Amino acid sequence: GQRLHLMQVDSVQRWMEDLKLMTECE
Amino acid sequence: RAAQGRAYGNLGNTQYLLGNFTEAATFHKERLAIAKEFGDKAAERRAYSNLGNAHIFLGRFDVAAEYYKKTLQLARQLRDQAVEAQACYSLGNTYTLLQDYERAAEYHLRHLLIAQELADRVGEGRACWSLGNAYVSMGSPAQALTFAKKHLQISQEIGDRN
Repeated sequence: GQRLHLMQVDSVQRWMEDLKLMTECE
Repeated sequence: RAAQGRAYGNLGNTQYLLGNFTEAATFHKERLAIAKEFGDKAAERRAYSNLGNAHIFLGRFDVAAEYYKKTLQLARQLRDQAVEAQACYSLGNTYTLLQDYERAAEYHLRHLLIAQELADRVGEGRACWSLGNAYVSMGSPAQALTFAKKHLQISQEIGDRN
């Protein structure tokens, strides 16, 4: 896959941190 | 069969929270197939979101973007503006990861407009933050400044010191 090349973008980093715990429940 | 669908969804979510993104995607694909069998658009929409999220952590940003686009399409069909806004935000961030800043800005702008419509100040602030970053990456500092100022104003208003 593509590498995480843009981790210096704070807004994306923050989004990915939140995303790690984000699930759409049944 | 319906319960099987829900169980696949829950297994997908559990594997995702354990950090097993390949397994999560496998279960969510099963969930998606059953949702389609039943014509359950809401479940289908959830499966697309979950599949998009899993592919972000698999480093397959291109695949994630396609799943988020399906999410967006169904959110519009289901007239769920909050989900539509979330899908636009996810697409904006995914295109940033793909280094396609113009498309990223397009989706962040769409997110901003929906957040304004929904009077979601937190969402609006995030959209402005993201748009500021996108315009910096596109070499448009004047536009970036406009959004950075708006981001500051909203952060002050909602008391977000960070």
